[in-house]
Amino acid sequence: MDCSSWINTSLDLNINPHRLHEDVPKKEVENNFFSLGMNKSSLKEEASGALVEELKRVTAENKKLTEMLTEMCENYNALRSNLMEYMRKNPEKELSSSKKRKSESSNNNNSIPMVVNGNSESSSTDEESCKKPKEEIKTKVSRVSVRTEASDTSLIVKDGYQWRKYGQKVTRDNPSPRAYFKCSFAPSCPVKKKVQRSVDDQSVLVATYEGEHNHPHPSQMEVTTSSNRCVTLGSVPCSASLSSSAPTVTLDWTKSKSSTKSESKNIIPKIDSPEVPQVLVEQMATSLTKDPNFRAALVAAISGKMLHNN
Amino acid sequence: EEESTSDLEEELKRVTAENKKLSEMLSVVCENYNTLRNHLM
Repeated sequence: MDCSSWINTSLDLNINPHRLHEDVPKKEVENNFFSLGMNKSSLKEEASGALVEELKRVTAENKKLTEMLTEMCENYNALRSNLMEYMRKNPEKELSSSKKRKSESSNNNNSIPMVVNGNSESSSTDEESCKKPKEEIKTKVSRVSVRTEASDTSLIVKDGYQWRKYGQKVTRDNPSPRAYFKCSFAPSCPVKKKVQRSVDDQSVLVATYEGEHNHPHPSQMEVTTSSNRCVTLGSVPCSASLSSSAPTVTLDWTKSKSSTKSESKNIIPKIDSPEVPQVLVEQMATSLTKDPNFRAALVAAISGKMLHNN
Repeated sequence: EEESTSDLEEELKRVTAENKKLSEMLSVVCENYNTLRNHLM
């Protein structure tokens, strides 16, 4: 007997389990199996074996992906916390540099390629995802009130620094306009000043300072003239800022006329605020009188006032 | 046997879907990471 009649070699069979998921009709495969003398149950075993293999492969890939994701999340969180730490330490630097970066990114769309799962992909800068929370930017805010003469309608508070006015607007809560100033050292100096007349007393100018000067106080300092006197507002800390080296001092010259009188007798005004102990006031006065800058400024102010009166 | 095969197929579908989801998540995280890195550079 011819052996070729027992074994059919012209069927071009492929029992590769992956082909089960391809376009080969199931019946055709089954027929092929049957023609090889395989029964239906063995075909199902093969199919389930293929499924198990596929399942194993996908599960392994799944595990790998999970590991990659975990690692990526860790890296991202580490980078993010580092960035937050850096921003907390250098708030001003970050503010100015982020503005620069924004303009750069709008011109040049830089992207860093990253290989994920064998596929290369790139991402563009998304500013919103990295927006710094506003509450984290803690700028130093101080408020100073200055009494002016009734006839004086200007919104100028003389504090020794040079300011450049860049805007003015009327607010809802206050009929008098609010003027906006920037320190003339801007953009290197971030300090801004808002000046508006008090709602309660129109003769009082309220100046709000935001930020800290990153430069020394101008040596040719202008001391408050007779029309401007420095006053503090309640809880907000205020510095008379006569000199950058001088200690911070709080003076209240408007609350009562008696304090003004005492000032004429004594160089050191008596502060009525219960929050400041007398010992502290004396210490501040001592340190102020020792400061040559302060003395020079005081002499200049007094002589200027005398000349003005003459 | 019929049941076990269909179970396997279901399981395979589930794991494949999970795989896809994981890939998408990984892409998002990578994108965020790159954004942050760009921001720092």
